[in-house]
Amino acid sequence: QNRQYNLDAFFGLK
Amino acid sequence: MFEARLANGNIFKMIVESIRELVVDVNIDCSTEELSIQCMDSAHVALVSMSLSQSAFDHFRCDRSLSLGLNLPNVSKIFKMMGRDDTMVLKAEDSADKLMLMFENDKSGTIADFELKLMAIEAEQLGVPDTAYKCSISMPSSEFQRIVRDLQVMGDTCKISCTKEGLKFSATGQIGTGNILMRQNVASEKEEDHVTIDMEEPVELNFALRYLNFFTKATPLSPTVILKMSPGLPIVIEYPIEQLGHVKYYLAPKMEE
Repeated sequence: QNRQYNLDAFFGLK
Repeated sequence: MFEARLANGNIFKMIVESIRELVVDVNIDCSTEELSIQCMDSAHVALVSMSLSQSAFDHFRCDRSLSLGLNLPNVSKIFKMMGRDDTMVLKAEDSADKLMLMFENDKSGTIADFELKLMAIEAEQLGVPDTAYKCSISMPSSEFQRIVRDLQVMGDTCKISCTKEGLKFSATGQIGTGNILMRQNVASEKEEDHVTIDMEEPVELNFALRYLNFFTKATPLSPTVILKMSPGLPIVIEYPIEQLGHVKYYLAPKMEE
């Protein structure tokens, strides 16, 4: 099953 | 002091319903301009961003920015007691340790009031960049809801591809493959029935159908939904709330196998 990316990787924490 | 009165309280109820399957505890941020929410699901693959402008309210007063920390299952229980035509009033002191909610109905003459304890919720804020997306699609929200609901019988993952042909939703599983293609369609007199596809370059991304289905809980908020995609970026699924705000969901794509 292909894994879901994590949003932190795209946006990063402020 | 924070005080807000919304003649159509049902809008707020629908906002709560649109996010409560994704997050449990959430901060509602109040400022002089708006009420807003930004929160991620526990798996950090989806983000909800909500904004409701002060102009949506009949009365809006916010002396000092504050965050109302709410447990959504509890809020949802309270909103079950709100009538369809009720006016909603929210009140909180600057210390923000409790929230007063009032549901008023002039016709029946009822006033229900609730006091809800607030929580201190540590929230991580993501810096969402303002990106120009390669594809932007506007379509009826009910149609999007039907497609992602129906495709669940085929598999867990939905491939969304935007090409010159149109917008294609595909799911593959043990029983086979299903494809649903939406072509641009502006024939109807009603603008909310239109499908418009604005494509700079083709994009194809995979997403978990479970999440796409969570997002369709916002369908009652808007007759149209806007999807925005760029290669390798989270999809944006936006439900505009008239001219007054929005609920936006961001979902990270799945990695290629």
